[in-house]
Amino acid sequence: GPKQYTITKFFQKL
Amino acid sequence: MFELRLVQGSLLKKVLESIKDLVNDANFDCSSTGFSLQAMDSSHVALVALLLRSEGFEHYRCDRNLTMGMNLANMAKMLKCAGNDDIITIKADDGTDTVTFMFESPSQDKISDFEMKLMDIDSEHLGIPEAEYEAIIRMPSAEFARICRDLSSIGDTVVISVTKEGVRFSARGDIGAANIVCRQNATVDKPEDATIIEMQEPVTLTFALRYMNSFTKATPLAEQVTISMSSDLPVVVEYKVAGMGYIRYYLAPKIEE
Repeated sequence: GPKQYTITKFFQKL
Repeated sequence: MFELRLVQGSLLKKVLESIKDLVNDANFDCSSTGFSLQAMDSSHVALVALLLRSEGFEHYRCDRNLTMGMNLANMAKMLKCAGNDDIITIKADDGTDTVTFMFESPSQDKISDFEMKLMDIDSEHLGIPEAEYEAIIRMPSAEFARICRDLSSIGDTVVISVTKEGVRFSARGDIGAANIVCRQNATVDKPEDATIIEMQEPVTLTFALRYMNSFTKATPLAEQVTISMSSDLPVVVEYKVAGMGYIRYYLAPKIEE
């Protein structure tokens, strides 16, 4: 099935 | 020192109910802008951003920026002790490791205060880029909650697909499959019953229903929910908090490899 991505993949740490 | 007073204390109770199942511990940031929070769930799949603007409170004083680390389950326990009609005050003095919640009954005949220990929480702040979304759906929040709940009995994931036909929510599982299509409907008596779909590009994304269902805990806060989607980006599910701000939930998609 499709892979669950994490939020940190899209939004960079400040 | 930091002090805020909210006459409609039930809003704060509802806000806590909306985030406590998703996030265990979180830092509340207090500044002249307002009372805010950004936190991820333990698996870093979802992120919640809360903003309650200072102008929305009857009283708001923040002498200098302050971060208060709180266990949200404990904070929710304390706020549950406030009556729905109570006025809530939150106070923290500089240099102390506690926060005080004060509840006043509307007739001022009962005043309670609860003191809670603050925590040191290592949390990373993420930069959320401003995005132009390919599709934005505004719909009754109760309808969205119903759809998420119904599809959960069929499968674990929901495929949300926006086309010029409308928005389709689909789930599939061992017992079968379900498709729910909502069409734009702006010709309603009450604006809160409307479904409005703004689409620049057709977009289809897949999400874990468990998180979507957790987001719908915010349903009592707002009659309408806004769902913003772009290909290969986290979805944003937003509930307004009555003239004060918002709760935004971001959920990373599932992507076929």
